[in-house]
Amino acid sequence: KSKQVKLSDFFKMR
Amino acid sequence: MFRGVMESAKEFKKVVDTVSTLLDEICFEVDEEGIKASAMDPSHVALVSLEIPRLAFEEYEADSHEIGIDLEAFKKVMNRAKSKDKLILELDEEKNKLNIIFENTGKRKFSLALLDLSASSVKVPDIEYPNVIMIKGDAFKEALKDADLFSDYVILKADEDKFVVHAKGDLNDFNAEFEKDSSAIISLEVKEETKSAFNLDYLMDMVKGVSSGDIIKIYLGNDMPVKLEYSLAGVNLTFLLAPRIE
Repeated sequence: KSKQVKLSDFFKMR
Repeated sequence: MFRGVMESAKEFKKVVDTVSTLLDEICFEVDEEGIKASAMDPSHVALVSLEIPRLAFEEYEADSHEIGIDLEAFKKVMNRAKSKDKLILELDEEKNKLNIIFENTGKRKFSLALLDLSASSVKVPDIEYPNVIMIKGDAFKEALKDADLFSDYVILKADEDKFVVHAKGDLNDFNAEFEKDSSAIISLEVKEETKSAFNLDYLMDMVKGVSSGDIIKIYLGNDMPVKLEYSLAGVNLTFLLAPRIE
C-alpha cells in the first residue's frame, strides 16, 4: 500500500 | 493604497471557490505589478499559488501591502455575486478592512476584517520535470470524477504515446486513456515514462473551478509532486501535490 508524503518531507529529501 | 476593478465578479468567484477548498486563509501580496499569494494547505500535502497580473483588472492602482483574508468569509461573499456584477476590491487602511464591492444597478459593499498574516515564505520551487502534458481541463476533471467511483487515489501515467488516469479499487478499476493525437490532448512531451499516485480529493479540489475551454498544464515525474497550472479569469493558478509513495 502506498503512503501519502508531505511536500515538506519531499523538499527535505531533495 | 489598493484598488482593483474586475469585469466579472462571477468569474473571480471560481478562483476563490477553488483556493478556499484547500486553504483556510491567505495573505495577498499586493504591489503595482499585481497580486500574488502562495501557501501550503494545513496538512502540508498541497501548495497553492496564485498570481493576478494587473492586466487582469480593468482598473488597478496599488502600492505594496500584505492583505490577510479569511477565505471562508471571502467565499461566502463571492457566492453572492450575480452574473453582471463588476467586482471592486479596495483596501480601507483606516478601518483595516478589505472592501468587496459588487457593482451593477447599485453597489453592494462587504467589508472583511483583515487577518494579521504575514506573506508565506513558501513559494513554488523551481523543479525540472521530465514530462509536461497539456490537456483540456474538462476531460481531465471528468476522468478524476470517474476514478473517484472506485478509489480515493489515482495513478497518473505518461509515456510517449499517451497520458493515462487510472484508479484501482478492491474489486473494480477505471482507466482513461488519452492518446497523443486525441482531441483532449493539446500537447504531450514525455522524456521519461512515469507512473505516480496522488490523492483524489486534493486533485479534484485543485481543478474545482475548471470548465470547458480551460486548459490544464500537468507536470509529472516519478516520485515527484505533480504540478498543475491553469488560468481562470486572468488569474494564474499553480498547484503542487505531494505523491503517495510505495
